[in-house]
Amino acid sequence: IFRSEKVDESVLDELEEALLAADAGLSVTDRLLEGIREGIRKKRFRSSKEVQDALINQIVEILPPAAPFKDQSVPSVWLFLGINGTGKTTTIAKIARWLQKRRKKPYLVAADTFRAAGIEQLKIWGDRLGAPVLCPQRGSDPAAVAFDGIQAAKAQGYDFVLIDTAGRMHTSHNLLQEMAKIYRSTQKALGREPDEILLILDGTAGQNGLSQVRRFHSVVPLTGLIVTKLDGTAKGGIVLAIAAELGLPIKAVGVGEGVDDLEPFDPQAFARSLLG
Amino acid sequence: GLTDRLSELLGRFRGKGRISQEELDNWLRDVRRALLEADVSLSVCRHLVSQIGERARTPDVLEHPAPLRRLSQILYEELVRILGEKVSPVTWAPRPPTIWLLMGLQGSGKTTTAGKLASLYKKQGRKPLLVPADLKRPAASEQLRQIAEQVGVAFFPPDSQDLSRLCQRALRDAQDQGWDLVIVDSAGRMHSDEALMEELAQLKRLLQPHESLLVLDATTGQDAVRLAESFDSRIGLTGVILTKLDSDARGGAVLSVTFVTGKPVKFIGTGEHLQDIDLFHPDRMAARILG
Ligand SMILES: Nc1nc2c(ncn2[C@@H]2O[C@H](COP(=O)(O)OP(=O)(O)OP(=O)(O)O)[C@@H](O)[C@H]2O)c(=O)[nH]1
Ligand SMILES: Nc1nc2c(ncn2[C@@H]2O[C@H](COP(=O)(O)OP(=O)(O)OP(=O)(O)O)[C@@H](O)[C@H]2O)c(=O)[nH]1
Ligand SMILES: [Mg+2]
Ligand SMILES: [Mg+2]
Repeated sequence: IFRSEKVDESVLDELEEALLAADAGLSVTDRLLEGIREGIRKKRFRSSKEVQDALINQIVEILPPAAPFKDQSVPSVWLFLGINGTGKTTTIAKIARWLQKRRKKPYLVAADTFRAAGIEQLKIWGDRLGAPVLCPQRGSDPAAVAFDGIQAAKAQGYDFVLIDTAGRMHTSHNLLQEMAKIYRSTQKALGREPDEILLILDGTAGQNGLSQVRRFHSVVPLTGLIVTKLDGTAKGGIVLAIAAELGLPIKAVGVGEGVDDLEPFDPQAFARSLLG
Repeated sequence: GLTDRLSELLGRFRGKGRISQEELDNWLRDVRRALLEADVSLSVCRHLVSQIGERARTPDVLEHPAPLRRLSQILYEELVRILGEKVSPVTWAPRPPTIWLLMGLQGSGKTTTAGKLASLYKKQGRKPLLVPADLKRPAASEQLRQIAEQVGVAFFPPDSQDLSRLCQRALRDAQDQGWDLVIVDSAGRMHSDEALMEELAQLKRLLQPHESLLVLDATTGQDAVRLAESFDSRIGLTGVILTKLDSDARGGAVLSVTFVTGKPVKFIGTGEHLQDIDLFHPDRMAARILG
């Protein structure tokens, strides 16, 4: 990314621009560049490539390490949460496919009982994958649907339960309370914590991504994030600010609309692409 | 937000009148930070800060009894100017039907907004027809069909996988049945996906719409500039609809989009219900961006 070859403080401007353009935000950018500025003053870098590599290492240090999904219990129950339109329903389809490739038997629960065709959308994915989908009546209580879905999956011997929920703004007290109720309902159905409580974050989000994670995490104990839509030109740098503040694991990234378009989170690759 | 910092700064310099270069530089740096935190794109921030910095060297500011307050006012006015200054009306065809095309990134709110527009204009005496031109996303046309039913407006059932056939038949139907507002919902797409952008260009050629509206998620960050430039240069926009303003996003993306395309924002989406649509007010948006 460097236009200049010499290693002086002008290189910091180029780095700052790259980080801000990637949605890293001011506070994380300042923090990262502080370390680099120190290194430049102490003449630790012999080329701009060394500066870039140092920055990448610093970014990797902030990022959570690659984290596996919790899949030991049977059934393993995962809850998919997030604001409107981030990719929850599509991500569930991708995860279901990924599980099937590992010879697992996912059971899908269409607990978005609010949005037009929310249930139908998940049903189509389930049919395409040959995975069963619990389809309630539109308007029924999502907490009850989550409960019923877990019971049905247990009774029928499925080992994974993926629960879709309606998009909800983190600014809506009522919808956050509804989410808490869905979460408690999964606890009741299992007699323990659900295995994954995942926030699905749109990779094109700016600083609002941090607000979303904060608010959701203050209502339910998130176990991780999945960042979607990183197949466009957005870099998802808000993930750095989220990592710096909350350190939640990033379990996967979405890179397209197809059922195979899901990749594990690779901190090194992510850091490189942020600056690239 | 910026207004808190500004009043804090003003408090410090009360009674001083003139501003020093250092005070001005600090203030400009604060402005830049506030705009970046609001998701205004880097290039637009840079432009604004340099613009305001220039105005600071004029007598209007230098000889003002409260120069930083005057600068804050100038900043606010400049934002309002970029955002379009006044409410921007929609375009109606000289003879019906009027055709509006909605486009944008995946999940930005196009399908829901199509329903909101239909609901809004049905109340104003129009006869909307909702046309599902997203033939790809699972249950997309079913989603629009359910919305049309909820709002009580006509829905054009897609009978084929061929977009050009669909468009021709929908427009002919509108003529025959007397629907005077045809709202076309398209599939979400990445502006970097050349094949899908070509498909959208083709769709627009077939429809010859009176409005080509970018549906933009208010939570979008720095990507807003890239996507706006791409949609406008590749497809051509007549306006923007900014959705999800019920979030706590400051919405700086909209400033970047209007700055870079020069196209006005016509509506805002303020919730997931079909009545959650309003006209866009530049002054309110400027205040929101400045925090
Ligand atoms: N390009 C791209 N599109 C994606 C990705 N993930 C999801 N999408 C698209 O984003 C749009 C929204 O996806 P959904 O799965 O409906 O999102 P959601 O969070 O369930 O939406 P709501 O239930 O309405 O809140 C769809 O058009 C998806 O195809 C991704 O990784 N890349
Ligand atoms: N809170 C809120 N939700 C909105 C708003 N506008 C749309 N939504 C929601 O955002 C989600 C995505 O809306 P859609 O209308 O499906 O978006 P889309 O652009 O058609 O999505 P694709 O066709 O997949 O690209 C849905 O859950 C909508 O209810 C808004 O202004 N506020
Ligand atoms: Mg969904
Ligand atoms: Mg749609």
